[in-house]
Amino acid sequence: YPPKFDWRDHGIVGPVRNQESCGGCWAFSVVEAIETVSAKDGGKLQQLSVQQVIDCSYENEGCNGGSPVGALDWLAQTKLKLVNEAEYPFKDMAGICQYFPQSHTGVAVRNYSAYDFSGQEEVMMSVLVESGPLVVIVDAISWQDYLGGIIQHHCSSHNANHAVLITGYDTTGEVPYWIVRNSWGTSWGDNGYAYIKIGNDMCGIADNVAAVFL
Amino acid sequence: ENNEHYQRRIHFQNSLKRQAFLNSALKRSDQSARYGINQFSDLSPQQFKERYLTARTETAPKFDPSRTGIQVKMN
Repeated sequence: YPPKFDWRDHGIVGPVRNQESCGGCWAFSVVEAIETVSAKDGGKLQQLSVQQVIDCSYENEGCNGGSPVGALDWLAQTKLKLVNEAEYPFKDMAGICQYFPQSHTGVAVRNYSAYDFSGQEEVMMSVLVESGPLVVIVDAISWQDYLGGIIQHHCSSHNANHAVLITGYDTTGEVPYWIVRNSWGTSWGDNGYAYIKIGNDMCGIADNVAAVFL
Repeated sequence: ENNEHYQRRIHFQNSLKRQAFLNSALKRSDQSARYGINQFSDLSPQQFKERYLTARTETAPKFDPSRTGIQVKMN
Protein backbone atom coordinates (compact mmCIF):
# COMPACT_ATOMS: atom_id res chain seq x y z
CA TYR A 1 0.00 0.00 0.00
CA PRO A 2 1.19 3.54 -0.67
CA PRO A 3 2.77 5.70 2.07
CA LYS A 4 0.12 8.32 1.41
CA PHE A 5 -3.45 7.77 0.24
CA ASP A 6 -6.69 9.76 0.24
CA TRP A 7 -9.95 8.84 -1.49
CA ARG A 8 -10.49 12.60 -2.02
CA ASP A 9 -7.66 12.50 -4.56
CA HIS A 10 -9.77 10.07 -6.59
CA GLY A 11 -12.61 12.60 -6.75
CA ILE A 12 -15.09 10.31 -5.02
CA VAL A 13 -15.58 12.00 -1.65
CA GLY A 14 -18.46 14.44 -1.34
CA PRO A 15 -18.45 17.79 0.46
CA VAL A 16 -18.38 17.95 4.26
CA ARG A 17 -21.88 17.91 5.71
CA ASN A 18 -23.31 19.58 8.79
CA GLN A 19 -25.44 17.50 11.14
CA GLU A 20 -26.53 20.77 12.84
CA SER A 21 -28.32 20.04 16.12
CA CYS A 22 -29.13 16.45 15.15
CA GLY A 23 -27.17 13.75 16.98
CA GLY A 24 -27.07 11.64 13.85
CA CYS A 25 -23.32 11.20 13.33
CA TRP A 26 -23.94 7.44 13.15
CA ALA A 27 -26.11 7.92 10.03
CA PHE A 28 -23.88 10.55 8.41
CA SER A 29 -20.77 8.38 8.63
CA VAL A 30 -22.53 5.35 7.16
CA VAL A 31 -24.17 7.23 4.27
CA GLU A 32 -20.91 9.02 3.42
CA ALA A 33 -19.08 5.67 3.26
CA ILE A 34 -21.75 4.25 0.95
CA GLU A 35 -21.53 7.30 -1.35
CA THR A 36 -17.80 6.86 -1.87
CA VAL A 37 -17.83 3.07 -2.21
CA SER A 38 -20.66 3.38 -4.75
CA ALA A 39 -18.54 5.80 -6.82
CA LYS A 40 -15.45 3.61 -6.36
CA ASP A 41 -17.40 0.65 -7.74
CA GLY A 42 -18.26 2.53 -10.92
CA GLY A 43 -21.30 4.57 -9.98
CA LYS A 44 -21.36 8.33 -10.06
CA LEU A 45 -20.62 10.27 -6.90
CA GLN A 46 -23.95 11.43 -5.53
CA GLN A 47 -25.20 12.62 -2.17
CA LEU A 48 -27.47 10.00 -0.66
CA SER A 49 -30.16 10.57 1.93
CA VAL A 50 -29.00 10.68 5.55
CA GLN A 51 -32.56 11.52 6.57
CA GLN A 52 -33.77 8.19 5.19
CA VAL A 53 -31.41 6.34 7.53
CA ILE A 54 -32.31 8.58 10.49
CA ASP A 55 -36.05 8.09 9.95
CA CYS A 56 -36.13 4.44 8.92
CA SER A 57 -33.39 2.66 10.91
CA TYR A 58 -35.86 1.74 13.64
CA GLU A 59 -33.38 0.16 16.05
CA ASN A 60 -31.49 3.42 16.29
CA GLU A 61 -32.75 6.59 17.90
CA GLY A 62 -32.76 9.11 15.07
CA CYS A 63 -31.27 12.43 16.11
CA ASN A 64 -30.83 11.17 19.68
CA GLY A 65 -28.09 8.74 18.68
CA GLY A 66 -27.40 5.36 17.21
CA SER A 67 -24.93 2.73 16.15
CA PRO A 68 -23.22 2.85 12.73
CA VAL A 69 -22.78 -0.93 12.80
CA GLY A 70 -26.44 -1.32 13.72
CA ALA A 71 -27.37 0.87 10.74
CA LEU A 72 -25.11 -1.11 8.39
CA ASP A 73 -26.57 -4.36 9.65
CA TRP A 74 -30.09 -3.08 9.04
CA LEU A 75 -29.17 -1.83 5.53
CA ALA A 76 -27.51 -5.13 4.63
CA GLN A 77 -30.43 -7.19 5.89
CA THR A 78 -33.26 -5.15 4.40
CA LYS A 79 -31.41 -4.28 1.15
CA LEU A 80 -33.16 -0.95 1.42
CA LYS A 81 -32.06 1.37 -1.37
CA LEU A 82 -30.74 4.71 -0.23
CA VAL A 83 -32.27 7.42 -2.39
CA ASN A 84 -30.73 10.69 -3.46
CA GLU A 85 -30.40 13.47 -0.86
CA ALA A 86 -32.57 15.74 -3.03
CA GLU A 87 -35.43 13.24 -2.91
CA TYR A 88 -35.31 12.86 0.87
CA PRO A 89 -33.50 15.94 2.24
CA PHE A 90 -32.01 16.41 5.70
CA LYS A 91 -34.40 18.12 8.13
CA ASP A 92 -32.31 18.33 11.33
CA MET A 93 -34.88 16.20 13.14
CA ALA A 94 -36.20 12.67 12.94
CA GLY A 95 -39.51 12.10 11.19
CA ILE A 96 -41.74 9.40 9.78
CA CYS A 97 -39.97 6.92 7.50
CA GLN A 98 -40.78 7.66 3.87
CA TYR A 99 -41.25 4.55 1.76
CA PHE A 100 -39.86 4.13 -1.77
CA PRO A 101 -40.65 1.05 -3.89
CA GLN A 102 -37.76 -1.36 -4.58
CA SER A 103 -37.99 -0.35 -8.26
CA HIS A 104 -36.92 3.18 -7.26
CA THR A 105 -33.34 4.15 -8.11
CA GLY A 106 -30.99 3.93 -5.16
CA VAL A 107 -27.92 2.30 -3.62
CA ALA A 108 -28.20 -0.86 -1.51
CA VAL A 109 -25.62 -2.35 0.87
CA ARG A 110 -24.59 -5.93 0.04
CA ASN A 111 -22.49 -6.53 3.11
CA TYR A 112 -20.24 -4.87 5.67
CA SER A 113 -17.44 -5.78 8.05
CA ALA A 114 -16.74 -4.46 11.54
CA TYR A 115 -13.50 -5.23 13.37
CA ASP A 116 -11.23 -4.09 16.16
CA PHE A 117 -7.93 -3.09 14.55
CA SER A 118 -6.20 -1.86 17.69
CA GLY A 119 -2.50 -2.68 17.42
CA GLN A 120 -2.95 -3.27 13.67
CA GLU A 121 -3.27 0.23 12.22
CA GLU A 122 -0.93 -0.66 9.34
CA VAL A 123 -3.32 -3.42 8.34
CA MET A 124 -6.15 -0.90 8.65
CA MET A 125 -4.40 1.30 6.05
CA SER A 126 -4.38 -1.61 3.64
CA VAL A 127 -8.08 -2.25 4.24
CA LEU A 128 -8.83 1.43 3.58
CA VAL A 129 -7.02 1.28 0.23
CA GLU A 130 -8.69 -1.98 -0.77
CA SER A 131 -12.21 -1.46 0.53
CA GLY A 132 -12.84 2.28 0.65
CA PRO A 133 -13.35 4.81 3.44
CA LEU A 134 -13.78 3.36 6.93
CA VAL A 135 -16.52 4.21 9.42
CA VAL A 136 -14.97 4.55 12.88
CA ILE A 137 -16.19 5.55 16.33
CA VAL A 138 -13.87 7.81 18.29
CA ASP A 139 -13.67 9.60 21.60
CA ALA A 140 -14.34 13.17 20.46
CA ILE A 141 -14.56 14.91 23.85
CA SER A 142 -11.55 17.14 23.07
CA TRP A 143 -12.82 17.83 19.57
CA GLN A 144 -15.09 20.53 21.00
CA ASP A 145 -12.15 22.92 20.76
CA TYR A 146 -10.24 21.47 17.78
CA LEU A 147 -9.06 23.90 15.07
CA GLY A 148 -6.60 21.80 13.03
CA GLY A 149 -3.28 19.97 13.20
CA ILE A 150 -2.56 16.36 14.13
CA ILE A 151 -4.22 15.14 17.32
CA GLN A 152 -1.52 13.39 19.36
CA HIS A 153 -2.61 13.98 22.96
CA HIS A 154 -5.72 14.50 25.08
CA CYS A 155 -7.74 11.79 23.37
CA SER A 156 -8.57 8.57 25.20
CA SER A 157 -9.23 5.24 23.57
CA HIS A 158 -11.81 4.02 26.06
CA ASN A 159 -14.76 6.30 25.58
CA ALA A 160 -15.97 6.05 21.97
CA ASN A 161 -18.86 8.40 21.36
CA HIS A 162 -18.74 9.91 17.86
CA ALA A 163 -18.91 8.31 14.40
CA VAL A 164 -16.78 9.71 11.57
CA LEU A 165 -15.29 8.58 8.27
CA ILE A 166 -11.59 7.94 7.55
CA THR A 167 -10.93 8.93 3.94
CA GLY A 168 -7.16 8.51 3.90
CA TYR A 169 -3.82 8.61 5.67
CA ASP A 170 -0.36 10.12 5.31
CA THR A 171 2.79 8.47 6.66
CA THR A 172 5.31 10.60 4.77
CA GLY A 173 5.90 13.21 7.49
CA GLU A 174 7.37 13.13 10.96
CA VAL A 175 3.99 12.22 12.45
CA PRO A 176 1.88 9.75 10.43
CA TYR A 177 -1.82 10.53 10.56
CA TRP A 178 -5.31 9.49 9.56
CA ILE A 179 -7.43 11.90 7.51
CA VAL A 180 -10.88 12.06 9.09
CA ARG A 181 -14.02 13.54 7.60
CA ASN A 182 -16.40 14.91 10.24
CA SER A 183 -20.02 16.04 9.89
CA TRP A 184 -19.90 19.31 11.83
CA GLY A 185 -19.65 21.62 8.80
CA THR A 186 -16.64 23.16 7.10
CA SER A 187 -16.10 25.82 9.77
CA TRP A 188 -15.00 23.12 12.23
CA GLY A 189 -11.42 21.75 12.20
CA ASP A 190 -9.54 21.94 8.92
CA ASN A 191 -12.42 22.64 6.52
CA GLY A 192 -14.42 19.99 8.33
CA TYR A 193 -11.58 17.46 8.56
CA ALA A 194 -9.45 16.29 11.48
CA TYR A 195 -6.08 14.55 11.53
CA ILE A 196 -5.27 11.85 14.07
CA LYS A 197 -1.88 10.32 14.76
CA ILE A 198 -1.49 6.75 13.52
CA GLY A 199 -0.06 4.11 15.80
CA ASN A 200 -1.37 4.50 19.32
CA ASP A 201 -5.08 3.88 18.80
CA MET A 202 -5.43 7.61 19.35
CA CYS A 203 -9.04 8.55 20.23
CA GLY A 204 -9.86 4.83 19.93
CA ILE A 205 -9.83 5.19 16.16
CA ALA A 206 -8.94 1.53 15.58
CA ASP A 207 -11.32 -0.02 18.12
CA ASN A 208 -14.46 -0.12 16.02
CA VAL A 209 -13.84 0.01 12.28
CA ALA A 210 -16.45 -0.75 9.65
CA ALA A 211 -16.11 -1.16 5.88
CA VAL A 212 -18.99 -1.24 3.39
CA PHE A 213 -19.44 -3.57 0.40
CA LEU A 214 -22.01 -2.78 -2.29
CA GLU B 1 -27.84 32.91 37.24
CA ASN B 2 -30.46 31.06 35.23
CA ASN B 3 -30.11 33.55 32.41
CA GLU B 4 -29.15 31.64 29.27
CA HIS B 5 -26.85 34.37 27.97
CA TYR B 6 -25.02 34.49 31.28
CA GLN B 7 -24.57 30.71 31.24
CA ARG B 8 -23.19 30.83 27.71
CA ARG B 9 -20.68 33.47 28.74
CA ILE B 10 -19.55 31.28 31.63
CA HIS B 11 -19.21 28.31 29.26
CA PHE B 12 -17.20 30.49 26.87
CA GLN B 13 -14.83 31.60 29.64
CA ASN B 14 -14.35 27.96 30.66
CA SER B 15 -13.68 27.05 27.03
CA LEU B 16 -10.81 29.55 26.91
CA LYS B 17 -9.24 27.96 29.99
CA ARG B 18 -9.72 24.47 28.56
CA GLN B 19 -8.20 25.49 25.22
CA ALA B 20 -5.15 26.97 26.97
CA PHE B 21 -4.65 23.65 28.75
CA LEU B 22 -5.06 21.62 25.54
CA ASN B 23 -2.55 23.86 23.73
CA SER B 24 0.01 23.40 26.48
CA ALA B 25 0.96 19.82 25.54
CA LEU B 26 4.65 18.95 25.71
CA LYS B 27 6.69 18.57 22.52
CA ARG B 28 4.53 20.87 20.42
CA SER B 29 5.45 21.25 16.77
CA ASP B 30 3.96 23.04 13.73
CA GLN B 31 1.96 19.88 13.06
CA SER B 32 0.51 19.59 16.55
CA ALA B 33 -3.22 19.95 17.06
CA ARG B 34 -4.43 23.48 17.79
CA TYR B 35 -7.38 24.24 20.03
CA GLY B 36 -9.35 27.48 20.22
CA ILE B 37 -12.64 29.26 19.72
CA ASN B 38 -15.11 27.63 17.34
CA GLN B 39 -18.88 27.17 17.02
CA PHE B 40 -18.97 24.99 20.14
CA SER B 41 -17.19 27.39 22.51
CA ASP B 42 -20.34 28.60 24.26
CA LEU B 43 -21.47 25.07 25.12
CA SER B 44 -20.50 23.31 28.31
CA PRO B 45 -18.71 19.95 27.82
CA GLN B 46 -21.87 18.26 29.06
CA GLN B 47 -24.06 20.07 26.50
CA PHE B 48 -21.57 19.27 23.74
CA LYS B 49 -21.54 15.61 24.74
CA GLU B 50 -25.32 15.34 24.88
CA ARG B 51 -25.86 17.03 21.51
CA TYR B 52 -23.04 15.70 19.38
CA LEU B 53 -21.41 12.64 20.96
CA THR B 54 -24.29 10.28 20.44
CA ALA B 55 -22.79 7.26 18.70
CA ARG B 56 -23.33 3.87 20.30
CA THR B 57 -20.63 1.24 20.03
CA GLU B 58 -20.90 -2.49 19.81
CA THR B 59 -17.91 -4.66 20.64
CA ALA B 60 -16.19 -5.67 17.43
CA PRO B 61 -14.13 -8.87 17.05
CA LYS B 62 -10.37 -8.50 16.74
CA PHE B 63 -9.32 -8.39 13.10
CA ASP B 64 -7.66 -11.59 11.94
CA PRO B 65 -6.56 -11.46 8.27
CA SER B 66 -6.54 -15.24 7.99
CA ARG B 67 -10.20 -15.51 8.99
CA THR B 68 -11.79 -12.60 7.15
CA GLY B 69 -12.57 -12.21 3.48
CA ILE B 70 -10.92 -8.80 3.40
CA GLN B 71 -7.84 -8.63 1.19
CA VAL B 72 -4.80 -7.26 2.96
CA LYS B 73 -1.60 -6.30 1.18
CA MET B 74 1.41 -5.68 3.36
CA ASN B 75 4.59 -3.99 2.17
